[in-house]
Amino acid sequence: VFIKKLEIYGFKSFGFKNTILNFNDGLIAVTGPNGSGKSNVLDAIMFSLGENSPKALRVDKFQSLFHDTYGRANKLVRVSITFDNKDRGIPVNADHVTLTREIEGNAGDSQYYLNGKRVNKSTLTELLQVVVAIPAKINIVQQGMITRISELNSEERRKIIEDIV
Amino acid sequence: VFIKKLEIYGFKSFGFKNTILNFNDGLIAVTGPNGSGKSNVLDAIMFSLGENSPKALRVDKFQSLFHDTYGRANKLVRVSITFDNKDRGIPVNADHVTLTREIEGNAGDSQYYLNGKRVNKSTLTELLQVVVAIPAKINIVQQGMITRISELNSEERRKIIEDIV
Amino acid sequence: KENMFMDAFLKVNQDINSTFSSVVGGNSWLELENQEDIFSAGVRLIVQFPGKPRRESTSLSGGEKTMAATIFLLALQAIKPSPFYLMDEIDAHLDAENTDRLSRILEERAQKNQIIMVTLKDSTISRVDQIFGVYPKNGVSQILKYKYPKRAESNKIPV
Amino acid sequence: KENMFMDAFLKVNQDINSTFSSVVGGNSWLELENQEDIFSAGVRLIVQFPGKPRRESTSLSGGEKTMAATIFLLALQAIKPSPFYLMDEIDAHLDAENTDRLSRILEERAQKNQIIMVTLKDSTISRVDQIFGVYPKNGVSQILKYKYPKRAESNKIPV
Ligand SMILES: Nc1ncnc2c1ncn2[C@@H]1O[C@H](COP(=O)(O)OP(=O)(O)OP(=O)(O)O)[C@@H](O)[C@H]1O
Ligand SMILES: Nc1ncnc2c1ncn2[C@@H]1O[C@H](COP(=O)(O)OP(=O)(O)OP(=O)(O)O)[C@@H](O)[C@H]1O
Ligand SMILES: [Mg+2]
Ligand SMILES: [Mg+2]
Repeated sequence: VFIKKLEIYGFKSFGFKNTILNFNDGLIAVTGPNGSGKSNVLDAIMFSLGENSPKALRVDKFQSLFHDTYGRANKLVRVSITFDNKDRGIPVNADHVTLTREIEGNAGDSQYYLNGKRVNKSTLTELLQVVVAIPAKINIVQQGMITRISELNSEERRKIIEDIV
Repeated sequence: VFIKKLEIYGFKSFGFKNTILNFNDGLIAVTGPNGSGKSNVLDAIMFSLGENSPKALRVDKFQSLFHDTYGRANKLVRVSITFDNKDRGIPVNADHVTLTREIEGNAGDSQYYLNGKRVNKSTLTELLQVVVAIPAKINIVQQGMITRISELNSEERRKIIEDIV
Repeated sequence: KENMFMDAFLKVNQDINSTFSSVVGGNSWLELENQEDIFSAGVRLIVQFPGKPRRESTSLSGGEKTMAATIFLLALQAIKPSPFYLMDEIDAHLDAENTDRLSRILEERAQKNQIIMVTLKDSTISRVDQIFGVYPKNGVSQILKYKYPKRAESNKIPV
Repeated sequence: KENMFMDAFLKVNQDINSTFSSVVGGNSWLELENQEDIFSAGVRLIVQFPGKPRRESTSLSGGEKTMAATIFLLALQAIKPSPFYLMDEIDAHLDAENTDRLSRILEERAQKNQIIMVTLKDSTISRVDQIFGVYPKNGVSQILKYKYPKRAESNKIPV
């Protein structure tokens, strides 16, 4: 399993068109000037996988996820992530698994779609267990957080291993 | 006023000899490989100016300030800082002002010397007011802390200005 | 429960040992604070860089902490495989030597897991399989994608 | 008390304006949350980078935050002069353009105040008045000092 494609619409600094990234397997670099939107790409991945904490998405409130360069006109945020699932690592019988999350209207709830079909977030637990090392999210290191990990105290470190087991 | 000289003995990664840095005025870079002792130079300056929080000196407890590469044999930590005071910015009538702080024995108290004379820390308040922007210490930015400053909330930012006034 | 924990502990420890000593030199390992009663205390991460005494990960320098933390994180893979990693400018506080070591660690790991990392450093970029450039146009993020013949230093990024 | 505060507020604001617009372009300023009752609310730091909408300093990117924070800190000098600044790798998350802008800001400020900064970047080092190299020998820090004809790119650091 790996991330094959990411489609971003109206999420943070991404505009009102489908911005697409087609990923290969292996080692991928995302680069560019300060303030260009690199961290927002990682935020978009986390958003599509159900991240619900505004702080983790680096905004004060969910409304701030709506692209706002042209004023608050925007009413839709949508991110789709497609996994290559040829090895059936995700318990879904398909070569590709696409998870879409969208929010309509500023105060709307999130809607989730799995391979185009509307689903309830609670049915995604198994899929999310595979792709995100819940609860510690140890496979996601946000900007500036890497040194914090080695400053964990010994109890916290034991708990990370304990939670996984 | 500027820092003219720093002498470090037995403080963190500095050994049992007087390591001396003679500074000019202006813009000074301290560079070198990871783990060489760059941040320890800044810690030494903060230590000499009376910093009492182990956390601010990046150690768990004061005993960890004693150089320990050759085992705990070391019994003395001493840092002297000399200011150029030709402009009499520091309320002391001398061209140079040297502040020395030393700790003897693992559990000892700090001893302070001003231009060679033993003094009580409480007599240094005026001098420290000038050289360190107490209480916010806004003139010292430790490694990794720069982005935190722009993440201050608006109350904290008001308070910084209020405290200075 | 204790057996399961110890089993995981030994696997993670083994991975930390082998990655740290092969790429960085020196050694790094996990220590139980209380062997008799594991869950009443914690787990220390000990690190010994080449030519230096052993230290707990909390009293290393900024760059040394980055190396220790990255190796620990990747070692957890041995007990909880993840299909991908997201890393945002983890090389920011590394010197040239450690940046190179980190690249080697990630290159090797990327054979098994996809790694998407944000970086500003040319030396890191020169060793990856694929590059995405992000740039702003009137406040809106645009994406540029280019192939990069691995290690072709001459192939500077089109801006 | 209110007059003293407003006096300080305006001085800091003025300094932020002039530094930000002259070196970065765009503009940056302080805003009172409650003009009627200053001390019942806070002070916002607003930043507008060239070609982008205005934003509060809390919702900028990592590199943009570094620039906004450095300019704010230095502006406090207008109300509380400090004889020196200590800055530890504040350029770590900056791209080449902002690293250069930062160097220019610090170069100018260093005419009034001494600035001691730790950096790993050659481009930052090439613009300073004095360089100290720190290196470990058997776990003990040693200091090397060298003059640096300003901007002489050829004069690579002796290691
Ligand atoms: N809702 C939004 N609408 C439009 N732009 C936004 C929105 N939220 C954040 N931004 C802007 O997105 C820009 C890019 O942010 P991001 O953190 O992704 O940058 P970055 O490329 O990671 O930069 P750095 O190298 O400095 O870390 C910022 O300038 C930020 O102000
Ligand atoms: N009491 C001590 N005795 C000997 N060495 C110590 C002591 N305390 C800390 N050290 C060591 O000092 C070394 C240098 O630390 P410092 O944080 O100054 O490095 P640095 O040059 O800033 O590196 P980086 O570029 O990674 O930030 C570390 O390896 C640390 O383990
Ligand atoms: Mg970023
Ligand atoms: Mg450091």
